[in-house]
Amino acid sequence: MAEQHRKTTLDSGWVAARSTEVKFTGTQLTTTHPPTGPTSPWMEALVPATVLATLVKNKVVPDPFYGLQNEHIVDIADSGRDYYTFWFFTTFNCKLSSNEHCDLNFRGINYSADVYLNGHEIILPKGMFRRHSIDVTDIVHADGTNLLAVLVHPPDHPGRIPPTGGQGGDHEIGKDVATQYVEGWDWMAPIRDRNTGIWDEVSISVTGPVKIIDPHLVSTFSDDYKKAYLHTTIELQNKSSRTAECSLSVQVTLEPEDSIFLV
Amino acid sequence: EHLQTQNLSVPANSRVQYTFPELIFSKPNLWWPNGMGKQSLYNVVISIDVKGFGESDSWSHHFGFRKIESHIDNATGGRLFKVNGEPIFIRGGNWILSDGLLRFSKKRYSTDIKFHADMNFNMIRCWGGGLAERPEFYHYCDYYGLLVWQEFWITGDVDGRGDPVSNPDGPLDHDLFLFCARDTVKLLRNHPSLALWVGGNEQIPPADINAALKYDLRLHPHFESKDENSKPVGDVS
Repeated sequence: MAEQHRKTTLDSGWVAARSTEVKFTGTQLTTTHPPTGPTSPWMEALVPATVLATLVKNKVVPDPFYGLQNEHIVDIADSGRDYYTFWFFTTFNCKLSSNEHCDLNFRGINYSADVYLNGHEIILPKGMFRRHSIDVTDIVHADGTNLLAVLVHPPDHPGRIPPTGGQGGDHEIGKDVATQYVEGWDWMAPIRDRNTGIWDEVSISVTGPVKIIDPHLVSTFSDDYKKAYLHTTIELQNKSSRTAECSLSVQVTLEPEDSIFLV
Repeated sequence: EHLQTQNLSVPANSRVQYTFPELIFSKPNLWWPNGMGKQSLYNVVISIDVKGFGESDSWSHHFGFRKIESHIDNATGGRLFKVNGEPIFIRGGNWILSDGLLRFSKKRYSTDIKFHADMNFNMIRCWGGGLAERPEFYHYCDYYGLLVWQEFWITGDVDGRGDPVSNPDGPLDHDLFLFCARDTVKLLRNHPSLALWVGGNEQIPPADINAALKYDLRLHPHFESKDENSKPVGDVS
């Protein structure tokens, strides 16, 4: 019986460094020259979160939410995009049996990224509000440590904050598909890195030959809500080179309310 | 309570879409917004076994049986909502995000959203200049009964109605915008609290984007009006 499929979230043990301070390529970082830990220029990183969150955590910049400290953090318009283009690095293990498949998943990256895994490069397309799922079955070391480096680039149009501030600064950020408040609003000071970063969950998922993708659940009713119908549509991906004879199940159980526990 | 198993073949190196025959529930526990009843949630588990391998994958999600309708009320010009056929007086608040450096946590979501429920709110509006909120945000809205009005990433100030007027045609890459919108819908669409997708804040998206969103988000004809006696049949497309 194959091991149960499984998902592992990668939310610890990350380090980060400014791209301009790292002398190695992504291929070298994930083969011959991996960072040895949070030693300069590398620092402990917060993932998921933003570049600025990592800089605040390491006290490289003051916390922008106290007093006028945001004024002491250089804005991307003045520093240039490279200043907030950061490497993020971590390692993970992933045991794979025969006929198992492994995906590397990013649920949100702002704004684009180049991924390196064990020396292999994968360029992720732009867009803050999109998921990325990469089949890394042929790249992972099934019985050892895997080296993952992600070079994260800021939005293409970070814009410049006019001296008068204003809603959305000079509105340049609106040319990208990204959150717009980051140039500042009447209730909010500008965010200096425009929320660049691996801002949502990173995970490794292992499945057998067939993978379930994006199920869609819809309910319809009749008899004045006394009867309900649950419509379930899914996508299935067979990654193997043979037809898969499958048994597909959907099971629905009522979640016990707070005071009731199933024994 | 409800278990259904279907057998099917999936060709090598392929991707197929499959629809189960519908599951029928008599007198289901309905999901209601805060203040109108319980937020009954069911746990839906989908799993797939492959012959000669065993369990290949599984997926689970909390699901609430509810019907949410809304339309512009001619008398008031406002949007009138109904849940499970009952009109509801919307009491809601604006939401941008819980942290400007995107350091999100389940604990923070739970606290913030319970706070809204304790304030006797029944809706949260996710503003178009912020984010498409995350599954963890929606999980707690499901749990505490906060309906969600989720805007896409267009605002009047930045897209054509600001001073100076800028980006009258929205973002440069409309295909990218629609790709992100579709992927976001797939990420969030199973949450019972999701009540309304909205093109943007104080602005209608560019015509091509707006038309595509309206088309993609229309109620699929399959669900328009189910004939109770329709023969349940699996459908692989």
